[in-house]
Amino acid sequence: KGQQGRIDSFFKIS
Amino acid sequence: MIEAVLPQASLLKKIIEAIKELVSEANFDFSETGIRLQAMDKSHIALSFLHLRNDGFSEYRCDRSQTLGINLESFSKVLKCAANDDQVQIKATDKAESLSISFESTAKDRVSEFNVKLMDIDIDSVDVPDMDYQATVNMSSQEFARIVRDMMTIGEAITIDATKQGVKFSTSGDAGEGNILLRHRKTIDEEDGPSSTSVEINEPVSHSLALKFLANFAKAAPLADRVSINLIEDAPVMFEFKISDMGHIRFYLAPQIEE
Repeated sequence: KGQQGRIDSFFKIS
Repeated sequence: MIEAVLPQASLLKKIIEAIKELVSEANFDFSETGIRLQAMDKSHIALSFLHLRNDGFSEYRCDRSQTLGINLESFSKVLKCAANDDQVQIKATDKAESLSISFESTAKDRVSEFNVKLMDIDIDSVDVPDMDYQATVNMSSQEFARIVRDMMTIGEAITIDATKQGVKFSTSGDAGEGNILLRHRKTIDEEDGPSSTSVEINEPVSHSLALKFLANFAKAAPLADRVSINLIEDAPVMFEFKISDMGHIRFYLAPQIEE
């Protein structure tokens, strides 16, 4: 089972 | 000065209901072209994105771009004071400290006005790049809500597998496991019925996602008959609910990643 990813690890914070 | 009028309060109620569980307070960006909102949940796992175009309102005026920070729970409470068919007007002056929300009955014989305090919200916003999704599932939003509800009886995570044949939702938990397959229909027409599912696919793709977030996304089902689920390897899954003739709500959910 995987670990929960976070949005900010995929999309850059502007 | 901002002024926006919607002919039916029910639409605004549904929009706020769809996002208030995920986002407790949010910045509404008003501009000449319409209203935008972008907010992550506290855990930064889901991103909610709302866009309402100016032409979807019966009246819309925004003299200069302005960001209004609003507590969504308060907004929701005020909207509960409106009848579904009431016309709703939202209004704020430049540098306003509160948002004025007024409701007018269809017979125009009852007008109520509320003010919700505005707040300064300091939040991170993210750049969402345009993406070429590997698979797009288009399905009934009611069906989506039902599958999420059914899967939650068994597990906490859901795996979405999109293939040429269709889309499979599966889960497992202490009590057992389950899966639901929706077969791809080439055309979605009246013969197939509104419940049919289409899968546009370049490459098969699979993602594991936390079900509790999907349960929140499903709260947008009253806004749209259809939902599209857009999948790409190693990137957040995008769920889109179109708001008739005026915009959309998109939810991006970070997938579970291999440790």
